[in-house]
Amino acid sequence: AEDTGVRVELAEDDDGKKTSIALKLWVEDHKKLKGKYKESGAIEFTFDLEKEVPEVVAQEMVESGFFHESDAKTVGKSIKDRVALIKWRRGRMASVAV
Amino acid sequence: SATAQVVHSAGRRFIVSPVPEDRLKEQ
Repeated sequence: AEDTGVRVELAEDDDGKKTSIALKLWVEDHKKLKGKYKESGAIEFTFDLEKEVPEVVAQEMVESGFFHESDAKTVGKSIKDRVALIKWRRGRMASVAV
Repeated sequence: SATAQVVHSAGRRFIVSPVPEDRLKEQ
């Protein structure tokens, strides 16, 4: 997989039922973050698996001052990949249960 | 700790915190 330097993982256990789930995003290269957020690195947020779009959340992060506009695509892709994995795992768990 | 909350105009809440040391060099 392409290494974007942006990691997204679950910030809570996935019970397979909730549509809104807590995710945590962090960057390996702090230079990607803007201004005062350079000293931080992890951003936690909730994401609705059914209603929300990863690219929109990435844009909100840009507008909130975390990232440069040029990184919106990378951030959106990282969230999208994680969301796809969560959905895939849920689908797999459901089929095993059946 | 250095956690902080940022609320976007759309209403989404972002919680900002330092990355754990062991995560920084993870490959």
